[in-house]
Amino acid sequence: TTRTWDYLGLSVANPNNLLNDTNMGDQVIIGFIDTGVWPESESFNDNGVGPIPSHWKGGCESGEKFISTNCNRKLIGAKYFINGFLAENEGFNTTESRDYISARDFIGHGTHTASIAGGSFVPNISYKGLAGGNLRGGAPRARIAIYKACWYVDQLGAVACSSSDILKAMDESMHDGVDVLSLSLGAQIPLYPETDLRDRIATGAFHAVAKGIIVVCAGGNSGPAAQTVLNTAPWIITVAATTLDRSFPTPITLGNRKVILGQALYTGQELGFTSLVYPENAGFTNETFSGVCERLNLNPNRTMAGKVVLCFTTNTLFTAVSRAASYVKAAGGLGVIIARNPGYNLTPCRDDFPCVAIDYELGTDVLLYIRSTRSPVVKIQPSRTLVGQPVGTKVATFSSRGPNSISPAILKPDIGAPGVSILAATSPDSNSSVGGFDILAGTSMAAPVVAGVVALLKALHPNWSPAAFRSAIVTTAWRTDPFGEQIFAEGSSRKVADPFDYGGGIVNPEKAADPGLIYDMGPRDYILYLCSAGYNDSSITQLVGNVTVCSTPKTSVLDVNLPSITIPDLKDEVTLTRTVTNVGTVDSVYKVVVEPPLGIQVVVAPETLVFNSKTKNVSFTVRVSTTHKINTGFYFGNLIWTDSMHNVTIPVSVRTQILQNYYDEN
Amino acid sequence: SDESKVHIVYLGEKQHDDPEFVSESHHQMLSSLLGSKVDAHESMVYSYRHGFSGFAAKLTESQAKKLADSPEVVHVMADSFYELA
Repeated sequence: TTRTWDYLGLSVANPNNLLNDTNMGDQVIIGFIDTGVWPESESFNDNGVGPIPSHWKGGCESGEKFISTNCNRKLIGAKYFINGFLAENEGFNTTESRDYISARDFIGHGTHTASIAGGSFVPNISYKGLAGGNLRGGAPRARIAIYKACWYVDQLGAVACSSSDILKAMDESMHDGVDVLSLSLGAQIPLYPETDLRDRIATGAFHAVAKGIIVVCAGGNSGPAAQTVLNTAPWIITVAATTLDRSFPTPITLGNRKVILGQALYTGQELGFTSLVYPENAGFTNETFSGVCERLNLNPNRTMAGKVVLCFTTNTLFTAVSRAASYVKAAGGLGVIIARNPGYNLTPCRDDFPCVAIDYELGTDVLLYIRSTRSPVVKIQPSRTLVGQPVGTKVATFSSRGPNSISPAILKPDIGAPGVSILAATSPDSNSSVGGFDILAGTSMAAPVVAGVVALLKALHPNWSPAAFRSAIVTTAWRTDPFGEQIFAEGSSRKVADPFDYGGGIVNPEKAADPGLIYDMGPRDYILYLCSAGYNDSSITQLVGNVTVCSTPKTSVLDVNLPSITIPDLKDEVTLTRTVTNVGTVDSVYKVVVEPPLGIQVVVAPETLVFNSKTKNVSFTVRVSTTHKINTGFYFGNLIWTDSMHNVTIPVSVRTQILQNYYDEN
Repeated sequence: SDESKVHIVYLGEKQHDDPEFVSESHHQMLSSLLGSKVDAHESMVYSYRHGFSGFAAKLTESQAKKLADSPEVVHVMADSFYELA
């Protein structure tokens, strides 16, 4: 977070910003369901933090290496939930487990997410000299409540979170009085309907939202494939991950003096000119050679010993990097250059082993150099931190994409936020911890950014509904980077980002504080959604606790009062309704501006909305028709209400489907 | 199969404000199914009683099916795992 909050316009230096207007989120409680917390981290110091909020009913539960005095006025809650995990994993040895049977964090993920959203000020932090700056959460005086429901399993080298534990954590958090819940967890597609208990987070979140708790969830890391976004219930704020205007260029100098700037988190010594090799069979031997990163272990050791190895991979995951590095290292190699599509997951290689990522174009340049000379050499210098221009903002490759696979008319993700190369607190037990801090990437890191912003907004607007916060951040989001440049979405190939990449755009805290109009929703609207989505009366009745009979004919899912319009199957023409609530100046007049998607006609009525002391809510209709004659992909536009002070913008996404329910692979 | 696994028994919005009462109703439901309070106590993993009503318990498939057929039960599902994002 040494860059995150300045990038988002929440600099402490500015006395007139949201941060100061809200006393930095004081009195707002953010709950995290995650891997626990390292309470001694400086990120959870309570310097300057006021008394514990009076609405707090939770507490700190003692356990292994965790006592109640580990909590303070900052970290006000810490509980752990392991019964479900243990009941399903009877072989799990709690005595031998490296994880702590308490709210104490072993792996560091929960500590990281909590410090991103609500960590206290920690000056002058860097990762071995990289990404230096002041560390803090989005709401530095917000209070933190930790619910540990995720456990490190040594045998798997991975973390597992039992849904029965997650649900218990959600249940307790509702009792304890959290205001915002942040969950950086996900399941696998296919998704389950929201009324189906198999989507436990959606079920728990429904009850939390009904009680006024804002639930923020990670959208998942299965991008850039379409329809992979998770946590898609309309009562959840679903977050995509973007980059910052920060990168870590790492100079690679070839023997022909050409300098290429790769990306890495390499903090070791400069590697002077060293032999460079691309493992391939020149045709003189029957031995196996491979320049594929995942198959470098097939090469004879002598091919790579004492050299820097160039390899190519189609895998954008960090495992491709770590595996290649381990193979080269095991063979006695001195470094690895990985040519790949950007993955935006620059977790550092272990032991300062140089492993530098470049794209295929630059990789091909290196390969051509290797093939053009008898004794190719390369020099690798340590990574540097580059902030601001010319680094552009991108939606991360790994960030899961819409459309929503369960309800395509409900736009997901809702919003984007920085989630790449984020330096924040961690557990000192984590392998990659440096002094209790670590650089991580994922929608796990993006979700708490939004949770932190929501905490500030909650301090400013304590009576807003969860949907109002969602509307405020979606309608005011940035569609460009801080330099006014378009935001791109990484994938194959790179393109300008659209709502399926980042919903409304990148969260803009200052603007979200004063959105002008909001698209509000309450339990009645969620019931309308459930009815329109085809759930039966009895399952809705039991979910909401009141006898519910859906109207006949059922209302359209397109009428759900979201701050977005998504029509996945437009054939001829549809008319939908939205209602906006004025939360700005009492006497206001808004005029509509329509930026229609290509080939789509959008007619709004009325074109002017007049608000006064008696008229707070106004409805309008949107007639959408297509001129396309074929099944198209999605085209994107915007619907904007403006009073010259505010531009209340919602994304409009329309796909023409002349032939419906049709899969086209031709 | 006869093997007991954790199942989540979801009962929807809670019908009573007193969490102790809600929890007691869960134990009663489980006792009725399993035939004894002791078995219910051993089987119960969690009682969800603050934000909504339900419980997690170790049940065989046939026990889970029986509970799922109860009118007050919304859904019974085997436990599953989430991962970090």
